[in-house]
Amino acid sequence: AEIGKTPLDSGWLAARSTEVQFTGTQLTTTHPPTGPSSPWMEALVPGTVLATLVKNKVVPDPFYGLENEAIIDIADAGREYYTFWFFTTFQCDLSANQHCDLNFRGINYSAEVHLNGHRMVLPKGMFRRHSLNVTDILHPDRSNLLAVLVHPPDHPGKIPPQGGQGGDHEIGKDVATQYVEGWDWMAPIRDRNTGIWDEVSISVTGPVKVIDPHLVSSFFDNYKRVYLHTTIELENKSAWIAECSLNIQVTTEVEESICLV
Amino acid sequence: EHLQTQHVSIPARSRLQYTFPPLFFYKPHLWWPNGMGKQSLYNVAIIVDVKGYGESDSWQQHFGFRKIESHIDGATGGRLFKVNGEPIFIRGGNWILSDGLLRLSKKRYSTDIKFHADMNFNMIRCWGGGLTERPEFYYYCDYYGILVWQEFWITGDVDGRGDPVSNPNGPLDHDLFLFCARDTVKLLRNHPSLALWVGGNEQIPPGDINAALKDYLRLHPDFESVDENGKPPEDFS
Repeated sequence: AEIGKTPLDSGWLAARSTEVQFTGTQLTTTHPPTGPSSPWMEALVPGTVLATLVKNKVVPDPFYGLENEAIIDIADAGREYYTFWFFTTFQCDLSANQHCDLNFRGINYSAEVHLNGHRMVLPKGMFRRHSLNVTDILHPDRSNLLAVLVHPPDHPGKIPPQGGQGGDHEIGKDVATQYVEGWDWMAPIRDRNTGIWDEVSISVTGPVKVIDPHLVSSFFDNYKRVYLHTTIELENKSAWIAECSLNIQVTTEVEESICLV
Repeated sequence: EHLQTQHVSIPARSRLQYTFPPLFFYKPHLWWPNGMGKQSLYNVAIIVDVKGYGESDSWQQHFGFRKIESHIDGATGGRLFKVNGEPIFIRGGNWILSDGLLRLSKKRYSTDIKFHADMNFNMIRCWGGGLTERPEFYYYCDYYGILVWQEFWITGDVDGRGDPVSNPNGPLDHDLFLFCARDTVKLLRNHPSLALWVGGNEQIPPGDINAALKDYLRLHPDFESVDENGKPPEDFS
């Protein structure tokens, strides 16, 4: 596989968890969904459960007229109603000493990940990244089956008849976006933005991975002397000492296709 | 000057943090907010090669040289900003998110943020009841010169006000809040448009969260100390 990141943003299916009779292990081994036939539908990833339901015309678009009133609120339907499976497949043929991470840049609110029959739990929190080392569970030469069961926020709350700022405020007990219970400018979001709401990707590296570089500049002599300070984390995933050559290069495009190093 | 190679040994199955010796620039093109100058962006690339293997991983990011300072003005109670030493009159737009169903497309970000720049704005404030915005949002703010005032997930209306008082101690799990805050800072910290982190909207976060956020986001002491010639300390790296 080529070193680098590949977004997984197409080919996703989704289904309400209560309408799926198989376990995560079965979905990613013996009984994967075969296409967008009931209860499965084409999914929007990244996006929310409600975005997928709107895409499939299961519910009307809540931002037109008073259509939001026609969509059942999670407070009345229960959390299970907006608990959804998301499913996709991907290829990743690793060579020797290559490693693969499965990355989620944002899930609201918690999830179980199943890949080729292996289960991993993604902890709570809308604003956190998850990175799973899946090197040892990928299938060489054939599709990998990925199913993600996404649970809504723990405290979706109820919307008082008179509405109001943040509904009954229960959503504030979670680490999630708060406007979803409605505000003076916004109707309540019925699924509270449950879903795989930000990028999903796989990243392939060799034995050593670069993590979260930090760039800082400092200025002296009225901006004539400037220093760029760079700190990185490095992870050696191999079972041997890695002798690394670290290269940093700063370029600027002075004309089209001509860069100054 | 702007190309450097270092050698590092990393023990098996372990992580380490490494700081490059500082790269020196003479009069680099500075990044300016919309209306004050160009939004000069450099491309920073980091490549790690492993002996006996070859290229193992790489990373790159647009980076802008800029210095942003701000303080609360004693006379007016307002926050005053300077960019690269120059005072700037802030003309800002409030922002929640670009789509309530979180279909956050690059095209939509580009259009919305260019629209703010075309309106002669120079700042967007991301409200604490909405999202911490995504790297694609920040990319276009970098590109169009829009400073970003980014709030964490606390609002007075949901955390601390009302009758009965709503969630006076904020979210139930403070450790989770702080974990998410740290991870979000790591995700966004290299964008030149990122101007200010704020604890929440119209509310100070619970004491322990507020203290921890201030601690995480304080200026590293090395950046406060320079010698008599204005140079960073010897052991800067």
